[in-house]
Amino acid sequence: MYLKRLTLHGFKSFADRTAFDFSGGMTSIVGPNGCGKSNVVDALKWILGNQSPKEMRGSEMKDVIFAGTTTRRALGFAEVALIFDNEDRRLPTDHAEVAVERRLFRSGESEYRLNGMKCRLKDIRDLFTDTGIGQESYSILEQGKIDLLIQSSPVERRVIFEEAA
Amino acid sequence: MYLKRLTLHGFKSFADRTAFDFSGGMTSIVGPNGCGKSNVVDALKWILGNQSPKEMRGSEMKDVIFAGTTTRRALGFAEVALIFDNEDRRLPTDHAEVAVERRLFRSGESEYRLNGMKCRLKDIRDLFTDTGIGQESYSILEQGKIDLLIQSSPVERRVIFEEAA
Amino acid sequence: SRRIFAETFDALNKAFGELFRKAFGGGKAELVLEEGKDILMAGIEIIACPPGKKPSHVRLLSGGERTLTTLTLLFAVLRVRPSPFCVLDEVDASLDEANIRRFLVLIDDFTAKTQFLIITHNKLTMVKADRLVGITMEEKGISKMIDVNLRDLEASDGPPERRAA
Amino acid sequence: SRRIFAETFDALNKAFGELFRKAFGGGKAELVLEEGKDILMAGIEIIACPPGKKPSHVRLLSGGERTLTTLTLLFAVLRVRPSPFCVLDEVDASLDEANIRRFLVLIDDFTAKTQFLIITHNKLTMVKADRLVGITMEEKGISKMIDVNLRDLEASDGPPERRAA
Ligand SMILES: Nc1ncnc2c1ncn2[C@@H]1O[C@H](COP(=O)(O)OP(=O)(O)OP(=O)(O)O)[C@@H](O)[C@H]1O
Ligand SMILES: Nc1ncnc2c1ncn2[C@@H]1O[C@H](COP(=O)(O)OP(=O)(O)OP(=O)(O)O)[C@@H](O)[C@H]1O
Ligand SMILES: [Mg+2]
Ligand SMILES: [Mg+2]
Repeated sequence: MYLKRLTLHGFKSFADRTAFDFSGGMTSIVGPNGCGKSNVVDALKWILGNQSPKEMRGSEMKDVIFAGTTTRRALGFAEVALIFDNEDRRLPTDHAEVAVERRLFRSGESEYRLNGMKCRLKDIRDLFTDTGIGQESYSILEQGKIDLLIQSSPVERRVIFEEAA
Repeated sequence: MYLKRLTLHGFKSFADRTAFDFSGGMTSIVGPNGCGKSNVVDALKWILGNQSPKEMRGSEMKDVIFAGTTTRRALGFAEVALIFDNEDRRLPTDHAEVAVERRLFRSGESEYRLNGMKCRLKDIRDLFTDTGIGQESYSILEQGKIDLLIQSSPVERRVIFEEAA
Repeated sequence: SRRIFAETFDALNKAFGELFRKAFGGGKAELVLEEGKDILMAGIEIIACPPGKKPSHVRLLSGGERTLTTLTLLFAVLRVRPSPFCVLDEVDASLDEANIRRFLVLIDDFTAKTQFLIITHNKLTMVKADRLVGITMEEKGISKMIDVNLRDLEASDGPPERRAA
Repeated sequence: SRRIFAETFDALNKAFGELFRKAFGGGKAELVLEEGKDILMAGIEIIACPPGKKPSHVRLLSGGERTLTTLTLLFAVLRVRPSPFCVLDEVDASLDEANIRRFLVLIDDFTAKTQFLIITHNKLTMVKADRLVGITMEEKGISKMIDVNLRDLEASDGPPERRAA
């Protein structure tokens, strides 16, 4: 199982629909300060079901919707889609590819889809729970968080460990 | 006024007496991870009168005394000396050079000297208070602390600002 | 559940020790459960000791040593409980060149089972990637994806890099 | 004291705005006192807006943008209240190459009045220094000072260079 295609549209600084094709092995994402690299990581956390505005580096979830620039108007929605390669059937469904979509409108309304069919957030989360692809998981290390594990207390470390065990 | 010579002996990883001669302008301190660069910054904070073990990245002040390696025994004291060039008489004393020394013994005893004469910590602190060379001051930005100002609350920022105003 | 915890903890500890020795070229590292508490409740302490130094709490290590220790622990978790993907956002920022190379050697052991997305400003890390993905903001405030190849990177830096490299 | 505070605050704000425009090549930045509080008690908000983007709270900026904004604020304080020396420990870790060059240009304006000690792993910063001081641990765990010149650096690292834009 691996991440095959991540598409952002209206998510943070990605005003225009932008697709990233990934393959196995190691992919490096590069670009100048402030160009949107960490926004891609936020998009990945968001599509995996993250519900905390703080984890999205904002104060409310609407902060993920493209807010406009000096030359472009703000958009009314943010949308992220992720396609997994599921040849090894690691995700407990029969599809060789699994597509997940999440949309948020300025009105506050959200929409989730799994392989094109509307679903609830809970359905997406249930799908991922067993594979270790979670929210607090050790598989996403955000910028500046590398030192957190060392600085945290022994009991907090225990929580991180349980998650992985 | 500028830092002319900083000498460490038994302070953290500097088991042998080591002197750093500085000049005006920009000096860059370089070396591999773990070689002792940030320990030099700790030494500077310590000689300026810092009394907090946490600021020295330890749990008690004795943590600054050389603790030994697999081939060397621990020492019984830590000592730092700093010589300022005071040609411009920025420090309120009549000396063209000002020498400050601080020593800590494993027994917990401390010793301070100003231009070779024993003195109290308070004397050293009083000397520096007016010039902006203080403990919390904006003139020393420790490793990893650059983000603290932005992450701090508006009221905490006020404290940093007052210090500088 | 006590048995499972103990088994996982031992497996993680073994992997952490091995990977630490590989990353630092010696020394030792281990996870220690808090004394006197029930193993299902106890917090976790991290003891790390680079070669030639005395074992100490991870807080006393330098910035770069802490980062490499945390990365080693992350890889130990990936060994005990593999994850289909792993996202690392500028984890190499505080590493010197020698430790960046060691970090890249560590990753090699895991790319067969885990897909890596690595955000970096560091050329050594970029050179190592199987694929490079660029993000640009040619239009201010709007992120776009561009294809990047290593030759572009070499060319865009011009003389100073060559001179300092 | 109210008058002094207001004067210093205005001077700092003016310097911050000017230096920010110089560092980012445009945009604007300012310090704002919390609404509805007495000026002697109010906290301080930082608003920063890189060129072409919408003004936002500093928390929404990227890692590199936040670092450069903080450095600009530090230099603004140094302009309003000069300090004889300034120690910066790996503040350039999250900056890309273009921003490191801008940071180094900023420093130039201050080296006449302030002595800088800069710890870095970055060749661009090393090249810019008037003097280089090396620290080594040839004997494991024991720090020693060595004289370094730029040619040494070039030889030891070989072709791949540390940083890209
Ligand atoms: N909702 C939004 N609408 C428009 N732009 C946004 C939105 N949220 C964040 N941004 C912009 O995205 C930029 C930050 O992007 P990001 O953190 O991904 O940068 P980065 O490439 O990781 O940079 P660095 O190398 O400095 O870490 C900021 O400048 C911010 O203004
Ligand atoms: N009291 C002490 N006795 C002996 N060694 C000590 C003592 N206190 C700290 N150290 C050692 O000093 C080392 C850390 O040094 P320092 O933090 O200065 O490294 P650094 O050069 O800044 O590295 P980096 O580039 O990773 O930030 C640690 O490895 C630690 O073991
Ligand atoms: Mg980033
Ligand atoms: Mg350091």
